[in-house]
Amino acid sequence: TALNNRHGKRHGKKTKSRCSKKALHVNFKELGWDDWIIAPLDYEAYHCEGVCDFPLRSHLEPTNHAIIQTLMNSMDPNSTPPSCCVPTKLSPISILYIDSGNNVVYKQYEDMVVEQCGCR
Amino acid sequence: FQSAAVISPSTQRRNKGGRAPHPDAERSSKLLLREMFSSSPVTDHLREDLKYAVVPHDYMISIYRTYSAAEKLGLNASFFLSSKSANTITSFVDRGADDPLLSPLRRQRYLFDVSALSDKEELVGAELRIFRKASKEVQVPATGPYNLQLYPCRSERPLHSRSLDPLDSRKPGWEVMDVWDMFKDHPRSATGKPAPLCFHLKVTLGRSDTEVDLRQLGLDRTGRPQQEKAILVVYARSKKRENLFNEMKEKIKSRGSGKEEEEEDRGLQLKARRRRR
Repeated sequence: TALNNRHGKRHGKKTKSRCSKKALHVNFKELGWDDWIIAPLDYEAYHCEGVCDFPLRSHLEPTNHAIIQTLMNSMDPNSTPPSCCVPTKLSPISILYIDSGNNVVYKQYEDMVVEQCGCR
Repeated sequence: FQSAAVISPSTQRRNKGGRAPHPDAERSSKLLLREMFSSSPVTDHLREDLKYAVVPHDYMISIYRTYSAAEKLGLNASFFLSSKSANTITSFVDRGADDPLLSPLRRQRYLFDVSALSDKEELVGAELRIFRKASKEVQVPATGPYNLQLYPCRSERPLHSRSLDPLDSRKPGWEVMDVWDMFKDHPRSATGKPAPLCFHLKVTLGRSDTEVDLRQLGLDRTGRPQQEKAILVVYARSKKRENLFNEMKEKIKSRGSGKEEEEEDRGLQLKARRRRR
């Protein structure tokens, strides 16, 4: 009963998926960054999407605070929003680019790809 | 800004079909684009020219390929970037030139503008890579191998020396020299940027002081394509997490200063014309 009340869902309405990793294809050319990025011209960055609702699954590695917030939200959605579905583990990618002095630079950029999503 | 339609048809399609972009995201991306485009009136051409004017050396491409392949396999790429754990590798192309009338060519000056090096990065290594073309003129000397010696300009204390087997000298290849010592006490200019770096190279025969004609060894730089020009490769480690927007800001700044210089030049020309009149 609490679940139905919480979301105020009507029968037959499609439920929003739980917090998970979704595709996000980044095309540097579309961003207009291909004038300084030599490679890669695109990559799979992923993103996190979905709800963090009660009960939280362990694979979402919630913080203690997220558990409390989710519990509070389940009891009274008006008092507290649900916890946020965010990247909890990111990995780097290599980028070859042209710097402001027109030199070719290789750099490993941290936190460019979502490896794991969770509730925070 | 209006004419610079960076948003591709596919992006527009996505926006029409799906959710509208969040107003904040849209606003910040527009601001960024406006900053980028307002710095130059002929941006599109300029941007294209910039990209095609810079030809990456095969060495830099191979570094990128190796480390990005390692990342895809889930290996930590910094492990491969030598024990120095560098995460940034910058290549500076030689700006020196040989006098075509000078014969024999006994010494060469290699010049590098390293002003783009950031003080936010800790330098951990540097090497000079010089391409030696195949030369049919090489005669195998009887007195032993060639001795390549690299000096800082204005110094007679060698920075690096290495021997080259006469048989190997017939084949083309890259000569790699460690120049890290030069960076340790390298002064910064008045603007706080690192001063240009200058090296000179000479090759002697065996243990003698007889200097060899560098053209004989395929070291002549006249008419070389970009990819065969010598490069100074600097290994660095970021002191803090790098943000992609830093690169964007630097780009905007450099374009902005270029425009200011152009405007200054134009101003001086007008003044001179007024004076003449």
